[in-house]
Amino acid sequence: KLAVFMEAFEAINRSFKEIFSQLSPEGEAELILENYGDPFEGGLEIRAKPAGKEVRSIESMSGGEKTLTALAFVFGLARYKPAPFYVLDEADMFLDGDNGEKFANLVKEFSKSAQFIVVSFRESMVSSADQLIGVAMQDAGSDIVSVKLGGQ
Amino acid sequence: KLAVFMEAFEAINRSFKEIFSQLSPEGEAELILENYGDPFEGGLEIRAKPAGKEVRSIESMSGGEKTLTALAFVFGLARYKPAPFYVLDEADMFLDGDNGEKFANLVKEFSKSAQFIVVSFRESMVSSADQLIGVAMQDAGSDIVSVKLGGQ
Amino acid sequence: AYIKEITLHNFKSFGKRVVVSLPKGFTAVVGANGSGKSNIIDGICFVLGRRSSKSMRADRLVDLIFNGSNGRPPADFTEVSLIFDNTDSAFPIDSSNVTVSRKVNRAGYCAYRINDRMATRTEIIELLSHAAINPDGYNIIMQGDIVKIVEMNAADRRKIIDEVS
Amino acid sequence: AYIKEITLHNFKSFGKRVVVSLPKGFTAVVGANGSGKSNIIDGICFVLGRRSSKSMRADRLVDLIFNGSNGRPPADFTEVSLIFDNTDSAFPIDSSNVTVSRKVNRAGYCAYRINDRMATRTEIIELLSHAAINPDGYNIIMQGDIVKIVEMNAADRRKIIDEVS
Ligand SMILES: Nc1ncnc2c1ncn2[C@@H]1O[C@H](COP(=O)(O)OP(=O)(O)OP(=O)(O)O)[C@@H](O)[C@H]1O
Ligand SMILES: Nc1ncnc2c1ncn2[C@@H]1O[C@H](COP(=O)(O)OP(=O)(O)OP(=O)(O)O)[C@@H](O)[C@H]1O
Ligand SMILES: [Mg+2]
Ligand SMILES: [Mg+2]
Repeated sequence: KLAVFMEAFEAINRSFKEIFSQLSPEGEAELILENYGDPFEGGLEIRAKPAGKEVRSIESMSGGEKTLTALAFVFGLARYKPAPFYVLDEADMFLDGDNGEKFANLVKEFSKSAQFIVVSFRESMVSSADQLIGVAMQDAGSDIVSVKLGGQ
Repeated sequence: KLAVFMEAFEAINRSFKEIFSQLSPEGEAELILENYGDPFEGGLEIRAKPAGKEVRSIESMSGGEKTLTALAFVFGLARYKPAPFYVLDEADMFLDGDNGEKFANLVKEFSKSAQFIVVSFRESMVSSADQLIGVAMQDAGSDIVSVKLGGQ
Repeated sequence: AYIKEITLHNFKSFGKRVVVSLPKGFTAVVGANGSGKSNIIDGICFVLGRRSSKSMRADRLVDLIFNGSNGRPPADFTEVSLIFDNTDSAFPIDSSNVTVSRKVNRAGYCAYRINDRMATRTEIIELLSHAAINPDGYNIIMQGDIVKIVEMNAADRRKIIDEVS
Repeated sequence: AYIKEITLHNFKSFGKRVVVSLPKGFTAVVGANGSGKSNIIDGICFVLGRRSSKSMRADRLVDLIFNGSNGRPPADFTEVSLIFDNTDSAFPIDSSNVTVSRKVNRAGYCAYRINDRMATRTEIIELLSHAAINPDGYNIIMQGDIVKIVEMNAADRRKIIDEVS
């Protein structure tokens, strides 16, 4: 059980680091076990160091920085144990234009091996999709009003 | 004390309703005291009815609908007891394009009688401002990198 | 085992039977505030067997049933079904599609189905786990929740690794 | 009594003395993620006398002091000051500008000033209340907090009316 956990932890940590530096170039991040001797006795910390800054407590990170760190974790997990589909509801709400684009590229890349259903208002995300589904309130309540192939 | 409270409540409720229907046309909303006989024994509920829908519990409202309702409350208070300045940090994060514009117009209107300092990524908000302040991370940390008069 | 189709019948703001077909790749869902985007996601969580109605933004399960709008009367029941692609045989069922559905009525009666056969919630969870699908998994991030992964306590975060290892 | 100028000296990510001038009307603050936008707002709350460091996203007050970046050493203290316009004589002080500032050092020593005279936090709160300024007022909505007004419990919401009436 311990060996299986550590193998998962190491692999996820590797992916997490890779994806974090893909999203936040020059930044560094890693996952840290509170108790390497007996991981089940402790928790899992995230230590992130945005570009050019000292390591900070998670609490002082900005909304956008927290979002990128969380995305690196979710996609790090996805690399280790892929799910058949991913659903993300306005996960880009705190991201600026550049980071919004990096996130859209990440989704595009992962959507080659898993299905992604993403709610977003951002142009960079919407324009990268393979398909667009439009939802609107009609007389009988919510309805699907349009389905467009992406890129049109 | 009770008379003063009720006078405030009535005035704020009137403004809240007006501003809510300005933001969400055809919708209705109102503030309701849990205990009209002795308001200090009860709380204050918000009942909102988005356009064409039945009255719903606040819990089931969407992110954008909750935001509009909250903004109507904040600006309703502002009408009753104006503060000299207002600071809003990405309050438009859940709003779609149309509602983002309505919010920007509301800020523009209120900024005639009070100072507004608004952090936003939305074009509709940024382009309505009188002045833009650009913040960036430089060698010595954060700095103000540009100040532009709005509308340019 | 991707989701080929979602059918929402009287689910939250969907006041009739609405079918959403999905490709295998990347789909963006767009629409005005309050149009029903997040309700589609609640519908997916509902079928996957999520117990907590609060996590689907409803006080009780019956609040997931369409309760009227524009003069249309409230519905008596709601049913949501997902058609999964099974060409990868992720599910131990010999068919190229697997349909999972869940229904609840105003009396609180709740029923699950797998390919039209009645099933228990335990059977649903067991079936889905073959395809690495978990009703509370980290592959579904609800609106506003993205930063919670970073803000949660260290012990809960470690449990996420426990679950996938 | 609008804010004419904010000076942030070694406050959070501001590693030197930075001055922000503001017009009376509508100012939009823009910049990349992590550039320091919300830190400016934390600076305003700091000067107004907010006690809770957590509400300024810091574990303790000393975490508000610039703690180094790009090879620049951590600072020993931080000071933030606000210059308010007083041409409307909202503050009972006979000057067209009123400067309020707050300083804290690594030893936890904390000092407020009004127009360069030392003052207590109580004096600051009392002075600000003349201009309808409250450190925890509803005129300051922090990032992500907008929906909290709708989600808070009914008793707390009523207390907001108590305060303004
Ligand atoms: N049982 C129900 N019956 C009818 N309508 C409902 C029910 N439950 C929720 N709703 C309605 O669904 C709407 C919310 O939809 P949803 O949260 O999916 O919107 P959204 O498209 O995600 O919007 P946003 O962009 O603001 O997040 C609300 O207007 C709410 O009143
Ligand atoms: N005491 C400190 N010393 C140095 N830097 C600090 C300190 N406290 C916080 N920071 C840094 O400030 C940055 C966060 O700034 P802030 O929250 O203002 O960003 P923002 O512009 O609001 O970004 P976003 O658009 O993502 O919300 C973080 O990178 C954090 O590391
Ligand atoms: Mg939504
Ligand atoms: Mg911010």
